Amino acid sequence: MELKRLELFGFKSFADRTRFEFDSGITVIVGPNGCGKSNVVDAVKWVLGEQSARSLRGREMADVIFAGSESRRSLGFAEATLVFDNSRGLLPIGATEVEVSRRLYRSGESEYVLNRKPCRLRDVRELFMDTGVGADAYSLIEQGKVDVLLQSGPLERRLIFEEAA
Amino acid sequence: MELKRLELFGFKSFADRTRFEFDSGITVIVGPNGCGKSNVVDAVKWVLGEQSARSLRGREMADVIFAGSESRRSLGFAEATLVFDNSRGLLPIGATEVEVSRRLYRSGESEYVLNRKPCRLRDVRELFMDTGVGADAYSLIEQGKVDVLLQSGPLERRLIFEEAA
Amino acid sequence: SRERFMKTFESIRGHFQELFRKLFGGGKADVYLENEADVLESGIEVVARPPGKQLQRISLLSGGEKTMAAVALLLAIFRARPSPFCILDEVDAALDEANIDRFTGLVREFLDRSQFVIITHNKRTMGIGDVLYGVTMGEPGVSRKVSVKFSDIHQAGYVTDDKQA
Amino acid sequence: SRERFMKTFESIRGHFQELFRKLFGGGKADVYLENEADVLESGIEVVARPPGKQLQRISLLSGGEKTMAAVALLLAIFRARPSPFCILDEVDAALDEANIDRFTGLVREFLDRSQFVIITHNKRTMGIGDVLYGVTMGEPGVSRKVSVKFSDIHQAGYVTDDKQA
Ligand SMILES: Nc1ncnc2c1ncn2[C@@H]1O[C@H](COP(=O)(O)OP(=O)(O)OP(=O)(O)O)[C@@H](O)[C@H]1O
Ligand SMILES: Nc1ncnc2c1ncn2[C@@H]1O[C@H](COP(=O)(O)OP(=O)(O)OP(=O)(O)O)[C@@H](O)[C@H]1O
Ligand SMILES: [Mg+2]
Ligand SMILES: [Mg+2]
Repeated sequence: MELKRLELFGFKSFADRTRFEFDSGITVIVGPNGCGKSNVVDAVKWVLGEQSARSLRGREMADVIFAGSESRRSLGFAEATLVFDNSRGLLPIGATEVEVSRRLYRSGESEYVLNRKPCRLRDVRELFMDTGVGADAYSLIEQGKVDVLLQSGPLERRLIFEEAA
Repeated sequence: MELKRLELFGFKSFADRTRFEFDSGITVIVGPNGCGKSNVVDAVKWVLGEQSARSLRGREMADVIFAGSESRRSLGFAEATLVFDNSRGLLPIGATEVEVSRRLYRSGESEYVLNRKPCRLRDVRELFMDTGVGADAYSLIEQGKVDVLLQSGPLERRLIFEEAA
Repeated sequence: SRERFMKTFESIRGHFQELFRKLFGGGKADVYLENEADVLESGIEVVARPPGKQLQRISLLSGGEKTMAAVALLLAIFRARPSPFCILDEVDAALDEANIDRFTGLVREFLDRSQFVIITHNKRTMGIGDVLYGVTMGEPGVSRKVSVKFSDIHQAGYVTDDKQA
Repeated sequence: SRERFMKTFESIRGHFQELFRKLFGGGKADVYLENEADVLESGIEVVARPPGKQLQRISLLSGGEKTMAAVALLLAIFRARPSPFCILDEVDAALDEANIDRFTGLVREFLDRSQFVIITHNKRTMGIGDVLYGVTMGEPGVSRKVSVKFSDIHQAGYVTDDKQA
């Protein structure tokens, strides 16, 4: 169930539509401090259903919509799309490619789309259940958070193990 | 009130008596992961009166005593000595050089020495009060903790400002 | 469900012991239930002893040692319950060059079953990428993606904005 | 006491605004009382806007931007209430090379009134040292100090055990 590509538009600092095509092996992302690398990681969490603004470094969900800059006005919505290869049928959906999209308007209205058909957040979450993929899985290690498993208490650690089991 | 030197003996990984002479400008300490650099910082905090084992990454104070290694037996006490230049008289003591020593035995017994005279922990703490020097001052930034001032809540931040004021 | 948890747990445990030894070139680590009688509720403990050192609390390990132990545990969970992809955001921040080599060497061994997206500032880590993307902010506040050739990094270490993606 | 706090606070505030601009090459930052009517109890808020970007919550800043803003604030406190020495343990971990240069450049400006002890893995940061110590663990678990010449780092980047201190 490979990640094929991620497209961002209006998501945090990605004011312009930007596409990342992922390699089947190792894709490395580099750039100066503050250029937007961790924002790419936030976008993946977000499109997979992350509902905690805090876990995206914000305080309210609208914080992920491009807020403008010296040279640009703010935008009216944030959008991210993640495309998976499903040729091995690991995702319980009848298609060899799975495209998940999420859009958030400043009004607070949200849209979710699965292979071009509107759906609900829970449909997205249920799709990825049992695949080890998810906004809070152990497969996504955020900046500064690598030690969490070691520093947390025995019971917190258990929760992460349970997710894997 | 310059730092002149630090001597460690039996403190954490410093099983052998080791001396660091500090430059009046910038002293840089380098070395591989786990070699003992942060232990040097812990020693400075400790000799200045740090009483929280947790803030020295341990759970009880005895954790700072050399615990042995593959090739060495554990030691019976930990000792650290910090020497300051006091030629400008910033420290309220009648000497141009100030030497502070702390020793902790496995029994839990502690010794503090100020210019070769035994004293109590509070004498050490009082000596450094109002100098901006101390185990928990803003002048000692621990590994992984540089953001603390930014991440903490407004009231926590206030406590740090008050210490400076 | 109790059996399923224990099966995964034992698998993680075995992998952790092995991956720790691999990353540290020796030493010993383990993960176990605090209360073996209470499989469904018990917290999980972690112990780790780098080669040649004495077994002590994990909190006493250095910054880089904690990262390496955490990576061993995370990849152990990964191996027990493979996730299709793994995103690592600057997990190498605390590592010295020798440890970065061990870390990147281990990531390569996981390529047969997982895809990686790695964010880094380190040239050695960049070296294992099959594809390299740069993110820049030529226009302040607006992120852009550029493709980076390996020859670019070794000269400047940095991605300049005049490349098109 | 209320006056004394406000005097120091205003001093920190002024320095922070200036040091932030210096470290970021522009932009704007401020520190202020949450409740100006309650000087003795009020929490303290921090805002920061890197050059060209929109003012947003400080939590949305990148890892490196947070480090730079935190350094500006810490050095502002330092300048308002000078401490005789400052110990920095790997504060450059999240910084890219350009920011490391700005950070080290700023540290140099503080040398007229403060002494620094800096722990780092970064070659550029090592470059500003007047004295360079290496810590090694040739004998596992036992730390040793060695003197390092600048010519040693540029070749190997690492300190080998066969040097005597
Ligand atoms: N909604 C938004 N609109 C515009 N800009 C935003 C928004 N949210 C975050 N940003 C900006 O994105 C930048 C942070 O990006 P990010 O965390 O991805 O940086 P980074 O490349 O990971 O840097 P580092 O190497 O320091 O970790 C910040 O400067 C922040 O101001
Ligand atoms: N009481 C003790 N006896 C023996 N060794 C100890 C003791 N306390 C800590 N250590 C060892 O000291 C090492 C940690 O040292 P330290 O944190 O100074 O490393 P470091 O040089 O800062 O590394 P890094 O670059 O990874 O931050 C650990 O391996 C730990 O096991
Ligand atoms: Mg980042
Ligand atoms: Mg350290």
